[in-house]
Amino acid sequence: LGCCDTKNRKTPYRLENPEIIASETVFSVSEVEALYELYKKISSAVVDDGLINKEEFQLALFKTNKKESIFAERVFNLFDTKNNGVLDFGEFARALSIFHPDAPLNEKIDFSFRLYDLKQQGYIGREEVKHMMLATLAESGMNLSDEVIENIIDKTFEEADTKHDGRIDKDEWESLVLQHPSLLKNMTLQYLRDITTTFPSFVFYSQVEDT
Amino acid sequence: TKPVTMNAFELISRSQGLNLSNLFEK
Repeated sequence: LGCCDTKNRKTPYRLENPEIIASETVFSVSEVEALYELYKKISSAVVDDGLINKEEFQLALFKTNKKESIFAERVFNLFDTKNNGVLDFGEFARALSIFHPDAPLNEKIDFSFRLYDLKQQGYIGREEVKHMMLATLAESGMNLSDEVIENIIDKTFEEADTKHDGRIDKDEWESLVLQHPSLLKNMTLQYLRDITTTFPSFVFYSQVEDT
Repeated sequence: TKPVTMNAFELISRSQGLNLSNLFEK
């Protein structure tokens, strides 16, 4: 079972102990196992290697691998905490835990901040906001003039950038989202509450006894 | 009170790429 035994390299990817994942997330052991059913589906869509690559992630999000999205890319990279270009089940489950309705608000705030801090500079800059706005508009086919876009960004920074340095730092982001909770709407997935009923087949593979 | 205006992040947060509920849809 050694991690570095080269003979075991071709062994199919094994589920990380669900009890450990459950202890580190808001999920119960059964929920972790049900989530694994979703993970198996996504991770076998292109290459059945037990890992989710970027293409499979985009395919699951958009139902097409032709679509490119800076957001999907950023979300994938944030999920990929080991930074090796693929998501193992532990990374997938731990990241999705942040999206659970019962996850702590500060985790959602932190994740959303890192999401929008595209350049990973520790703050959200004006250029990043414009870049993300243009991407969203292009995605939805909505057309706004540059003047209107600049105006919206001006207003947003007027409100958010309370230190007036042209940047939205973590504290400013926190204040902004507490004023506008709807900005965190996409950080909560109601689906995660019903994960065991969505994927009931997990009971056939369960490695733990019911308590 | 401030006038109600569209916040840039409100618009951005509607991006399809940020809607992870799609992962659960068949």
